[in-house]
Amino acid sequence: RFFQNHLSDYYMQD
Amino acid sequence: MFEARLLQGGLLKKVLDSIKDIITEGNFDCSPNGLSLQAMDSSHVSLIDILLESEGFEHYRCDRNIPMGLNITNLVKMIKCAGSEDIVTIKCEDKPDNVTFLFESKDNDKISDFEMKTMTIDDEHLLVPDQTYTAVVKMPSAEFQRLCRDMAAIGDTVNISVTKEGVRFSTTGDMGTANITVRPNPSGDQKEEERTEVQITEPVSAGFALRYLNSFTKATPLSPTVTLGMVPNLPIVVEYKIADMGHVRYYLAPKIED
Repeated sequence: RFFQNHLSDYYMQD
Repeated sequence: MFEARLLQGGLLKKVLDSIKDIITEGNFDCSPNGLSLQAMDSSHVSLIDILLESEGFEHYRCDRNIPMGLNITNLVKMIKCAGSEDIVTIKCEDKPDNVTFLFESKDNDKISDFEMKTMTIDDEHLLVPDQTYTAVVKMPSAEFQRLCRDMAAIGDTVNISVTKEGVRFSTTGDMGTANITVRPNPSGDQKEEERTEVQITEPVSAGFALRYLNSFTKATPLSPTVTLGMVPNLPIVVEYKIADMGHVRYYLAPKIED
């Protein structure tokens, strides 16, 4: 029912 | 070279306990400002951000930025050899193949040194912007730990909604549902660390995997309080401040209902 997002969906790579 | 002497060696054990369930290796960055670590779990859902400021060490010397790649499992094994009251010194060269840990007992009657091999870690470093959080909740860390444990007994995902009335934690599982609301209580007789405080500019609600939140609560011994920061549609930050030293922060991406 829930889909897990990843952090790379929110933050740019340094 | 890098050399840092920490009077409360037990603190290092606590810091490692707070990350060892989430990451198996990481680059500790030694810089003139302090010792820091940023690392993601293997599924790139959560991120750990640690800062131990140079001022918190009894002695601190770092001439240039040095990345110190360490296997966390092995590091835990080594630091376990220190007594919780021991003074710990960490030393390495500018391009280290090894890191030395020196443990001195408080009464100075036992001195041990351990040398650990470093490793080259190719990790992704993310740019986490300084954020103004729409909702900030400060609560006793032990209460948050208990709450996450209780929620995980019922379901896998917790929905956290913050309004000015309080914070509502809800979960659903095969056996049923659970809701726990924690209300702000700033005017009572409690000590500051026993209070729950809520600051919001607008209500926020999002779902998060309890497995990760539960791992984050391994940082509870580091601080009597925990701070949750939320912004709609962005990862939650769970912060444990380390007195006079810095912080352990965790970022966790939200779950999206299908």
